[in-house]
Amino acid sequence: MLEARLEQSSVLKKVVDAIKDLVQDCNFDCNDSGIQLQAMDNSHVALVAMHLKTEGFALYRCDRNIALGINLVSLQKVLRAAQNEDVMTLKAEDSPDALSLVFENSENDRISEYDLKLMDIDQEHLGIPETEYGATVKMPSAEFQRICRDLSLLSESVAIEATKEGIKFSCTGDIGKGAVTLRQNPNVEKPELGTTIELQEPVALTFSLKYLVNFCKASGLSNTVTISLSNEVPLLIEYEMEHGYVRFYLAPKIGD
Amino acid sequence: TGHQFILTEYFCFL
Repeated sequence: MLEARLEQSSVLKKVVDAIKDLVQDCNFDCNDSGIQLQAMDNSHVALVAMHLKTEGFALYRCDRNIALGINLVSLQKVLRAAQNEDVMTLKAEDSPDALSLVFENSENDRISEYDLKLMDIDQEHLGIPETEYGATVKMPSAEFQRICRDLSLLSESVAIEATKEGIKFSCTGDIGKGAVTLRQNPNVEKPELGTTIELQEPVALTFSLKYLVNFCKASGLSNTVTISLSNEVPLLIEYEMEHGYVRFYLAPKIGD
Repeated sequence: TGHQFILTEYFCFL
């Protein structure tokens, strides 16, 4: 059986908020390394991979591998009943038809108990090879979100170019064009506010802004985001948590 | 604008 306790409900609430517009039904795979999820969007253009490691749980017990087939819209309805600071306990039998969620406030005088019906989801997993990326950019997640939102008002697509001068996001649309260039600017006192660029080789790729704006819903998970790019392979965007991560992969666009 | 590739052109099903 599974028994997993999070000190703060906000962790799972933020993860579900971050991915629910990309995928609808997915398996939460529970095993002795924690809770993992991998799912593609319906169009097979984007993929989300999530891992909540056992170290991030106040209590974690999972005797055998359990797949929790969850509709994320339904899960979000139940999670609305949890306050951010509540302790959350997830429980499931070995072959469960429901997931039990218990929310307890810090004063220990309120216990909320919910059951979420599970579904059988036949989900295939993709093998994602270890990749040496041509460019890796670490920047404040709020700034990346702002750039994607601003450019999405002008165009459907953004060209991302990483060179030794910096990383340039540019787009062209019906009303005009726009570009934002970030130069390497490490912040010694507050590293989470700085921008660092590791460049092995120049990279130039084009991506759909609709998906990037969607990924930015994970900005609440981390102050920083890591963007990894190589020519002619999918983009990797990672939001690292204290004990886990949410990663998004996005296939590129080619030509005009 | 442009041709959108899909992920299965890069990653294989396990």
